[in-house]
Amino acid sequence: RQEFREISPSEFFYRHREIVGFTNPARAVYTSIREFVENSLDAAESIGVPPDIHVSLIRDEGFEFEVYRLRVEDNGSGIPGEYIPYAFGKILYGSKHTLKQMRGIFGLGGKMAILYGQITTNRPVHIISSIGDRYIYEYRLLIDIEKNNPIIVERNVHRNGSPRWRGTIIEIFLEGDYQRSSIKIIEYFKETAMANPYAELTFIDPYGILYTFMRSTRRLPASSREVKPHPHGVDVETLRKMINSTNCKTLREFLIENFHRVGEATTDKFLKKYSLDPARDPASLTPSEIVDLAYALKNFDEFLPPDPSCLSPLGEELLVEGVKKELNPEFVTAIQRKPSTYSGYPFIVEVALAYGGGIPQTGRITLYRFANKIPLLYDESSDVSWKVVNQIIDWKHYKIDPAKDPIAVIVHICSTRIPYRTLGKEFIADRPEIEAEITRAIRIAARRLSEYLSHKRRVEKAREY
Amino acid sequence: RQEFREISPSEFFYRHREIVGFTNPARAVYTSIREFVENSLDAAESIGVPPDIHVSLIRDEGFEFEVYRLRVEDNGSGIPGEYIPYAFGKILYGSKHTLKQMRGIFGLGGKMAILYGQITTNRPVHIISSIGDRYIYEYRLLIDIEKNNPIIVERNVHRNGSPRWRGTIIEIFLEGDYQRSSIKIIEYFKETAMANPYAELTFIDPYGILYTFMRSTRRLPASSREVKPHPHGVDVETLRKMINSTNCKTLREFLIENFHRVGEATTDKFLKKYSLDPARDPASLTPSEIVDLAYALKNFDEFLPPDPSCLSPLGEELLVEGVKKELNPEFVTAIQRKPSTYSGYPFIVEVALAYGGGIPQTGRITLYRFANKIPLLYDESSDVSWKVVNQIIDWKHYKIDPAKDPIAVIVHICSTRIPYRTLGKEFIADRPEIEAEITRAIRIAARRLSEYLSHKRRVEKAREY
Ligand SMILES: Nc1ncnc2c1ncn2[C@@H]1O[C@H](COP(=O)(O)OP(=O)(O)OP(=O)(O)O)[C@@H](O)[C@H]1O
Ligand SMILES: Nc1ncnc2c1ncn2[C@@H]1O[C@H](COP(=O)(O)OP(=O)(O)OP(=O)(O)O)[C@@H](O)[C@H]1O
Ligand SMILES: [Mg+2]
Ligand SMILES: [Mg+2]
Repeated sequence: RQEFREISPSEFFYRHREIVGFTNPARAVYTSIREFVENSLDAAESIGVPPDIHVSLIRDEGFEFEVYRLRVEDNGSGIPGEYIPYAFGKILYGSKHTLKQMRGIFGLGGKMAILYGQITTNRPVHIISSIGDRYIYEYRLLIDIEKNNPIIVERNVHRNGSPRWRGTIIEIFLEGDYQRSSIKIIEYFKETAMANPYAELTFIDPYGILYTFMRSTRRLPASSREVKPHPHGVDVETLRKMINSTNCKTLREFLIENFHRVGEATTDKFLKKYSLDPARDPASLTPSEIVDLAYALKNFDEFLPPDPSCLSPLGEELLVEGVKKELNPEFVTAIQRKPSTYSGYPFIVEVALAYGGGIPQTGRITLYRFANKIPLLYDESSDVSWKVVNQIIDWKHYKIDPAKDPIAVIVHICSTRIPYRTLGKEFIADRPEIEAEITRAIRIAARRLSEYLSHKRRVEKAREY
Repeated sequence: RQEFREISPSEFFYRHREIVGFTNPARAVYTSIREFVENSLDAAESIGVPPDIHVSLIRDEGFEFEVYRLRVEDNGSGIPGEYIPYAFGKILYGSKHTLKQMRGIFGLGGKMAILYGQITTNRPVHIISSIGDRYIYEYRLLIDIEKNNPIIVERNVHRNGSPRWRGTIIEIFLEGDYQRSSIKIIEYFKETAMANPYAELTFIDPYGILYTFMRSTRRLPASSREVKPHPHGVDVETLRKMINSTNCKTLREFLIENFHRVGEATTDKFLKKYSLDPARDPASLTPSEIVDLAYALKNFDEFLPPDPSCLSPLGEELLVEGVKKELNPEFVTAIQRKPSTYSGYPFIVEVALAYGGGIPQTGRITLYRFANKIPLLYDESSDVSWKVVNQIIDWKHYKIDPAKDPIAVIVHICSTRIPYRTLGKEFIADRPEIEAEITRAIRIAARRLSEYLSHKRRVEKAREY
């Protein structure tokens, strides 16, 4: 009577695609563009190259309904030939299941766009990619949604020319509604340019309009690095897996080798405090001993905090530059907070506060949100930054009136793990440590704006006499 | 350099468990309780039995940190012995991947609680279940998180006594924080009782307090039924799968057999309008013909709307009764809207509006939200109901002042598919059709309250003279 069955990850996310940003044709176009652009930005930064990304969205008249050809080309790392079918045809497959600041996390985004294109138009995705070696790989793929496997419809290998090309071109056909999403799409490009001033992006829209977002610098910020887990982020399962795969023969060596910033002195202190034998073979630990060890690691507060040099923030200078370029304010100030952590993950909050000039006066503060340099354009009122700006900060205290003053707040959070609330990366959870850092940053900025405004008002008053 | 790999669904949801409601120990206790209780309610209703559910949360002193034993017992359908390991040990496995109004949808909830318990305490889940036949099955399971498979630690088969027992007992150990979650947990039980007055629930909390939520009726509402997909909800992938598995030899027969409420006359009209050959073998359709057929099905507006008899709403009477019992208001009115649809899925909105009496005056309207009889207690301001109540309804028009009048709004949405925004079932998307129905229902209720209040004010004024 009851039908028990398993469904594959592709079947699951196909059924629940609205939970990952594919709610309707207008939103699907936006989400597809953002997922491909974020893949391209990650790919270029991964090899230290200033990204060149070209996007085109062209109406395809061969369908009775509104169908677009979306093409995204980048000069990034490319993908090795043998991985291309899985990278674009197997949900949960990817290269970003690591502890590193990147835009990608889930192994889902690009493939959801491909899947959506396939279920609305039945057309295979077309991929051309090279890692800059002698070959260029070309594929046309479909996703076997039931089995979560790629179906290779066509595969060609071409000789790479001279000079060698390196990068990726991806093209899908999908049902869309550009009229309803164009404003958000252009805003996405603008804000991406703001947070990634070393990237150059072009966008050709269905009306034939070419948007160009020129780079203002070729200098990339220091790239992010992968790190080992921090003891404060550990749980029994992670610990068990580490023990199963370690070659370390002593507990002391195991801790030093497997954890982030755990050195000899700290390890000895830790082992002493919890009466653990440094020479114990980790493989000999019983399940309940592993539980106790996880608890001890989580609660030992003498471990050094996570090393934030693995992170890649924007920096106050670049943040001010981006705000000036896009918003043209009368006044702008930026703060980069010292690194902090939540649940063992390092993060840095950067905030800019801008006033006047080109900032619109809308009766409320205009909020720009970024996470690992990705612009977040939806669900503003569910986001931790919105909560801080509209419910925590007492603007009156700084003689600022959000209802009358033209104010913009820009918040950027970078981390080895952004606490998104949704798989569509739409808004960020109000983790107490993150909320506190955003609050402190905005208070400092508000104080500076307050000083500017009171100085400005004194000068204006003086002029009246 | 880049490490390409696939991760299993269990590995994926383990890594991203905060996205499915396992954010911290306090929230994890809440989510575990709700997922098990919702499973038990589904199980009893599936066999037409008034649910008896007994929950206990007891502190386990055998750990250095805050660990609880959570036990949930029900008189529901039970699970056949051979399916138990997969139902509780394989993520995305379940019996609810169907088009039917149920609380469960994803094949994820119960197992996430089990997984969380395992990674915080390393203890296996203990399950005892019988479908009411000669045997009672007992298992202790762990989840192999890497492979997404159950690990059977222990298995026993017992003779079922006389009279035969039927139901399920599930017990996990998990790290928790009851002090921070007790208020929400008790509220969850209260609101579950409100929306499920035929269910009897007991809860023993860590302080030894017994909470009993007695049933007010044994009469179950008509149970929900599984339906075939409606043509308006179809896409190329669904259509392709239907064609691959059908035995129908003609297109005409295929449409009538596979779709919800598609009869002979409507099918003939449809085939004629789109110049399709009724005798065509569906297996012979080319991919582009399937795309055209999907488009035609979505856009043919002469199909009958989905049959709402598959749904199981509360009903105005039961809704008023539940509100009176829990909130003790001075005035309450309820409206059940006619069935409607979004994207081919039928839904019914039911609203109650209560005033005065036991309703607290908090300066804003108190909102109670239910989806398929599940109370939603988080992320209120992101929910479509909150948007309607606080941003769409013009309360002044009804001479109601939300800031001064003690008002409660209760919204219940039932559907074969609730458009949750998150996999943690926290809040509902503002689909235009759903937003419109909630708005209309509240306006009708507001008009009735307005009449009551103006009558009341006239009477009071008359008394002053
Ligand atoms: N333009 C590209 N250049 C190089 N590699 C790419 C590109 N696009 C995708 N990839 C590779 O394909 C993988 C899968 O991409 P996909 O977008 O599906 O998931 P993801 O980026 O890993 O995670 P997320 O779901 O968070 O986007 C990536 O991890 C990356 O290795
Ligand atoms: N108490 C119970 N009685 C009978 N069957 C149950 C019970 N609990 C779970 N099951 C079975 O186990 C399956 C898996 O439950 P699980 O909670 O993991 O997913 P689900 O309920 O199908 O979906 P969701 O993730 O939305 O809760 C269910 O589909 C149901 O068949
Ligand atoms: Mg991606
Ligand atoms: Mg469930």
